[in-house]
Amino acid sequence: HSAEQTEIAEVPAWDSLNPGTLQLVSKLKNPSGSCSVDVSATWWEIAGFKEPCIVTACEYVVSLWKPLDAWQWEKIYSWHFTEVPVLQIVAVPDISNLVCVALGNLEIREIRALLCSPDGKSEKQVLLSSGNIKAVLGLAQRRLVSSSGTLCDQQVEITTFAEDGGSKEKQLLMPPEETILTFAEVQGMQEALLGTTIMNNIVIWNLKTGQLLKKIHIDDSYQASVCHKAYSEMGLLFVVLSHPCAKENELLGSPVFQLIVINPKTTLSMGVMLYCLPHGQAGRFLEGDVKDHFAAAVLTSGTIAIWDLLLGHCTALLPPVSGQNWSFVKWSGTDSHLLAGQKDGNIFVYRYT
Amino acid sequence: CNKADLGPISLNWFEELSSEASL
Repeated sequence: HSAEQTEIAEVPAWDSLNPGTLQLVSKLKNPSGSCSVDVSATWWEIAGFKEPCIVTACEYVVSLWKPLDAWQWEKIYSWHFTEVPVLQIVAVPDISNLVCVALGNLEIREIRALLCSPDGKSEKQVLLSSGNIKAVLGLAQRRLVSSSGTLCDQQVEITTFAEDGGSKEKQLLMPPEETILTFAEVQGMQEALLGTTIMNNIVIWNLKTGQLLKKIHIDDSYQASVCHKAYSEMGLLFVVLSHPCAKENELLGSPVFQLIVINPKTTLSMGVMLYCLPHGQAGRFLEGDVKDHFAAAVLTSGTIAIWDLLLGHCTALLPPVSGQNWSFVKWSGTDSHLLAGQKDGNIFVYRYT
Repeated sequence: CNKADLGPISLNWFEELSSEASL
């Protein structure tokens, strides 16, 4: 196991008007030189202790990094892929010692679980599903949902993992008659699952019974919306969407995220809040992540922007560092850090306060 | 926004929709 060189760089300068601050605490350097595609944080048991580790994905290599003292990181395992490149890491909550990845070229062709042998000495890969996979999401209680096929042959499947990471059981959900773009859990409701579809509908499933409960058409102002988070409060469903195709509005600026409220009983919905870029900032949503009440997005301009969903406005901007645009951003699932990645493989860990 | 525009609200919407879907 080779120790990788990491470094702590200077804290970047911030716009004093923005109340949030991002402090750079650590940097992981990718020595492979291949194109970096994703990052995630997960728990991994090392020598009897569960450690908050970082997983990095390049096109053909996924690596697990364990924390050392003083914000240094050591690469302990790597999984190699020869034929199909990695598209994304699929974080599965409530599970340790396992990472899922989606592989493919433009579309997902395979989902694999990455593990280690019981003695911890060799890496293992298990094929979970293959085919024309459209959407995938890790769910609470060691579950993973994926949809494959299109229209009449669309299949929506839940895989539940055993504690040792093996695939325990599979269950099918009733498919909607339109292609699913994304899935989202409903916070606090472990049996509910949402999906957004190509026809700008939000569908609701009961995960216990597999029933498709409702199809709700949302405002057509923004096409191809991605659902990031949902919660139910006082009989209403609140949903945070991002709008990759949103056009700039002269009055509002660029809407990147939006909070909508849905009455699932009547299927009526309305917009509650638009989360736009501050004046003077240009760019559309490219990629992003929502955790608790914080949303982070990489914009087409190469900048990362963060919104406090409760305050309703952008709280921090992170311009490109070292002349390199940002290409992906994730909130850490193991603490409150922000993981920001560049195409060349460098991952920056920020503390957001 | 006005909650009244969303129609009658049920706190048990998930259970009610699940029962309706079983029929």
